[in-house]
Amino acid sequence: LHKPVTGLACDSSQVRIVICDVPDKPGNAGRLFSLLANKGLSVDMIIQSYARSSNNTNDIAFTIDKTDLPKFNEVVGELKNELNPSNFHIDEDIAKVSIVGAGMIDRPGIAAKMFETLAQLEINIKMISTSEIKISCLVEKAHAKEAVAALCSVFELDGAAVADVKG
Amino acid sequence: LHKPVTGLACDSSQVRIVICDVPDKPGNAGRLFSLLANKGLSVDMIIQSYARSSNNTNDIAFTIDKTDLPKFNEVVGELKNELNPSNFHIDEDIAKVSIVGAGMIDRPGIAAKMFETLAQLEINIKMISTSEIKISCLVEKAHAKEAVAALCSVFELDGAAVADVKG
Ligand SMILES: C[C@@H](O)[C@H](N)C(=O)O
Ligand SMILES: C[C@@H](O)[C@H](N)C(=O)O
Repeated sequence: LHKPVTGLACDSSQVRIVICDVPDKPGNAGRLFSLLANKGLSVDMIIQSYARSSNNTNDIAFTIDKTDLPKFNEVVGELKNELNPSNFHIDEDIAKVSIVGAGMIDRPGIAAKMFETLAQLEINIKMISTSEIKISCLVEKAHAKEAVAALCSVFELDGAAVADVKG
Repeated sequence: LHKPVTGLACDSSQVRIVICDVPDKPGNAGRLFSLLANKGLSVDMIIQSYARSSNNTNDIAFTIDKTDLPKFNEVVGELKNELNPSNFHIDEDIAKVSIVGAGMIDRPGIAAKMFETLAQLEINIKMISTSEIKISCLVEKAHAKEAVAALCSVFELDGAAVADVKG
């Protein structure tokens, strides 16, 4: 039986940016990421959850390298004009902790096990994003080390299986 | 120069469920996905964006196979008791359109190009989730075929590169 989880990654080099209340109509996601791309801003995660029916807007969250924050600040004015968001949130206190494995698909308990492990340590999960081979949680930087140790233990991974990107 | 995008997938077999206003404290993500796992519910995407500071809650969205909707409906009562959400949204009109490629990381324009392609066809992007090798957008089922054709053209993919999961 293959182990479903074979690796763990921790990335403390990113910041999360949320653009709030973007009108939920065609064109706005394209506009936002074209602006960022034209600035040469490389984006890691992009998360857009669902549109509020109350005012037909959606929030778009993404992460960039923290060294790119000055570059991002240069496009804030343009983003405001183009998208007219209600608000911006910039969260620098994030560490992206991910479990990785080819065997995770159709194994319902894996995500639950990761979240429960963090819960037992009272570590709040700020953001979640998944693919077939990866489940990523954003936690506060102060909890990253403890999260990594606990997940290694729970998923029976040794130190060699951990990829660590310092902030 | 390697092509950054080498494949495209379209999956019309899923439904999106959003649990709104889950208290943003440790334990709730674990509780939710343990409940689903214990019911044998396989989850594809999980998306949790960011917590509203106004009432300290977060919305958790996920997708399941539409044939599992009856099974999900059996746990709704329990979910309400455990998490006390303000609302549930079930959206059956989704097709998950994804571009895939090993070369996408650190290529800022790729996501923008995907979103702009959909925008030009007036196709609204309901949800976005990414990993290093995959960018997924949820669109209405009626637009899936058109989205696939346009993305194949823009990223120069032939039919063989498309994986299609019928709903
Ligand atoms: C909010 C944004 O993603 C919008 N729905 C779009 O299609 O561009
Ligand atoms: C909202 C939910 O993800 C919560 N933050 C938790 O850690 O479980």
